[in-house]
This record gives sequence, structure tokens and C-alpha cells, in this order.
Amino acid sequence: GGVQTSIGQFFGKA
Amino acid sequence: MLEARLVQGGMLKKVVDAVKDLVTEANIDVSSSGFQLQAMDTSHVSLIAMHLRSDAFEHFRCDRAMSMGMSLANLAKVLKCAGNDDIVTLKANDDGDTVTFMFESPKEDRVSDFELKLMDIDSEHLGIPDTDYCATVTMPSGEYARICKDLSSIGDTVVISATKDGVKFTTSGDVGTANVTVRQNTTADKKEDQTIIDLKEPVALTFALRYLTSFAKATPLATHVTLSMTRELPVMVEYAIQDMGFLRFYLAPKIED
Repeated sequence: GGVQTSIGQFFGKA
Repeated sequence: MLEARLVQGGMLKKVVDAVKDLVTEANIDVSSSGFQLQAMDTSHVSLIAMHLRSDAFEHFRCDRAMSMGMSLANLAKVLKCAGNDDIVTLKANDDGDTVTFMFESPKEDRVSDFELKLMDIDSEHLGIPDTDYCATVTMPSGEYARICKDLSSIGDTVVISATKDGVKFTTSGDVGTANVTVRQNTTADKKEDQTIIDLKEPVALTFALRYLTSFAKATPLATHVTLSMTRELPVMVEYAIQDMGFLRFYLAPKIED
């Protein structure tokens, strides 16, 4: 079912 | 000092119940714009963003922006003591280490207050970019919850693909495979039953079902849920908190090796 990415990979630190 | 009086106190219970299993502790940021919460789940796969606007409150006073760190399990314990129709008032001092919740019954014949200890929580805020989504589907929230529950009994991972024919949810597991297709339906007699699909470009993304299922705990908040998808970006699952704000969940996709 693929590799789970993390949310931080898409949304950078504000 | 903070004073915030919410006539529909039951709304707070629903919000906390929807997120407490994903996030154990979080900062609730209070400012003149209202209450905001942003938190990642413990495995950093999903992100919760909540905004309850100050105009949702019958009375709202916030002299200085502050972050109130809370255990959401403890917050849920306190809110459980409120009646569903109670009016909830929050009070906190600028540099205090507690927040007080006052619950008033609608008939004003019962008043209770609970003081909750605050905690220091180190949390990093993520920047959520404005995104032009390829596909947006607004469907009855109960239908979304049902799809997640049904597919979870078959598999762990779901492919959500949006095409001109509709939005298809596909999973597979030891039992076999399952597909559920949701089509646009704007002619249903009841508005609650309507489904609206806005497709700019076809898109297909793969997600872990257990997170999508967890988001469905927000079902009591709203009749509809909106799923917004774009290629290779997290899906946004949004529940409106009436006209008072929103609860949004973002989930990072699974990608091929």
C-alpha cells in the first residue's frame, strides 16, 4: 500500500 | 484576561471528542480572532487545524493573545460534565496556570464550574499553503463515516480517485477488494443528502484508512464533510462548525516505493 509520508514533508514550519 | 461565553457549549464537546484520540495534548491559542488549535498526531502523519471565531461567542474578551496548553483527555473529562445544551463560559488570567469553565443550564437553574490545570507544551506550528485543489467533494458526513467504516473492514489503505464519473474509494485486503463510488447528487429532496463534486482535474491519492476513519469522529459537528485533493499533497477533510468556524484534518498521502 505504499510508504506513509509525514505531514511535515508538505507543510513547512510557520 | 480572557472571557468567552459560548451559548452552544455542546459544540466544544463535539470538537474535543473529534480530536482527542488523535492528539493527546495541544495548545489552544486565543486571540482577538477567537480560538485556534493546530496539532499533529503523535506519528506526524496528520494535522488538525481548528478555528472557532470570536463572533461565535455571545461575549468575547481577550486582552492579550495567549496559548493554553491542555491535555485533551482532561479537557474532555471536564466538558463531559457539561450538559449538551449548557452555555459554556471560559475564563483565564493572562499569566495564570489554570482555565475555568463555567456551565449554565439553559433554564439557569444549575451552574457549575471546573478549573483545569494548564501545561507547557512545546509545539511547532506548520505553515499550511493555500492550495488550488484538483477535486473537491462535499458529501453527507454520515456517508463519509460509513465509507470509512465499511472499507476498514476490508483493507488498511484506500485509494481515492476523482474523475468525471465520480469519486471512487478502493481498498483491498485478505478478504478481497471493495469499491464505493460517490456521484454528484444535487437533486436530493433533503439538502443533507446532497453531494457536490467540483472536479478541475482527475486526481488519485492513497491514504491510510485508520486516519480517515478517525476524522469521522467529527461527524456530529456537521451534516456535510468536504474532501479536497490535489496531486501529491495531503487531503483536507473539513467539517464546518456551523457558521462559527471549522475543523480541518490534513492527511499525508502514501506514495509508491
